[in-house]
Amino acid sequence: LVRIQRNKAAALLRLAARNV
Amino acid sequence: NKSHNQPSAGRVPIGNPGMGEAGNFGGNNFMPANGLTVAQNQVLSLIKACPRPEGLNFHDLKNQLQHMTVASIKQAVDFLSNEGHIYSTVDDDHFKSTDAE
Repeated sequence: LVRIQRNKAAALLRLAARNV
Repeated sequence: NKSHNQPSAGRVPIGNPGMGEAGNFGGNNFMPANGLTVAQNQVLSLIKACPRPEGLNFHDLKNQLQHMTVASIKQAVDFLSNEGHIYSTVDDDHFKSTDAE
């Protein structure tokens, strides 16, 4: 579960980085 | 303490003069507005549509995209996760979408 949260957080960060 | 509320100045509608010059997006390499290919969009929408908390697994993806090769599905998945649209959950074969909201 921690892994999922971490993956999600990482993915959201990547997405945010793309949208800057 | 009166707050002065300034109404926003009237919005000027932006005309679209040179529509004719826009060029048509002909051809079979149709790219939707979000910058993904058709294949990537199909993969993404399938993953988005999956209601399970652990997300959609690769096997289901393969079954629902039989016109695509495993390699091209993998490629789309790789791309989408690199861009942050999806992420893997319980294992590397399960994916969930970030922009499901």
